[in-house]
Amino acid sequence: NVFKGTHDEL
Amino acid sequence: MNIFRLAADMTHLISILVLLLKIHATRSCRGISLKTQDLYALVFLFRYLDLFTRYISLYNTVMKLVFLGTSFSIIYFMRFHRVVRNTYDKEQDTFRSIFIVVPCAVLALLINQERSVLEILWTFSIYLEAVAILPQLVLLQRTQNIDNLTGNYVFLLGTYRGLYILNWIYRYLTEPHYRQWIVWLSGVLQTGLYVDFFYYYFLAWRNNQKLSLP
Repeated sequence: NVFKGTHDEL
Repeated sequence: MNIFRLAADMTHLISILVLLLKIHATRSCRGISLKTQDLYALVFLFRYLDLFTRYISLYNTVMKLVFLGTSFSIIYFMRFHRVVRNTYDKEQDTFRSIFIVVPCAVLALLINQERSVLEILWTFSIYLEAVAILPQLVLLQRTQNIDNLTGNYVFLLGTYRGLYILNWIYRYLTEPHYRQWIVWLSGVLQTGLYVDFFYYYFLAWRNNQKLSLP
């Protein structure tokens, strides 16, 4: 899922 | 992890430490909006539900726990500490949180990237963080003689989100498939809310005067 990107941000 | 992201997270962390320092050193939370602090606790609570479901890195887990712990301890001091709670400007802190919580919840239900409870709560936290500073900005406008630590706290909070924008530009340019328009739009709006504050903050700094918002 390309949208998962920013779930690694705080 | 790039330098902008690290700088942003550190600025965010320092802003919280500055607020805790203010509360500890002056035994006062004068000029601080409990409504904004409540909203931030809600933001962290809903955003970090993935602490239990997804491991990203030790850095990520530790920072999440620190943000959760510090935000709830700030609320504890403002509500229950026998000295600090008496310094809270309850009469001035009149912003109605419900007017931003409900629209953000509706928006998260309507505009999200995945129909799952975790994802919708995460999206809600993104929308809510964008506007959570509003009660604090309203309170600052009503506060005479904003003290240095309070002014710097808000300044660091605004800087943190501004640095995240640089991080997003960097990641957009360097990572394929990095598209996050919900986060980007919310982040730009969030930073935009500080523009007015930044203007008066720099004006006070340049003229060597105490910060006050007209």
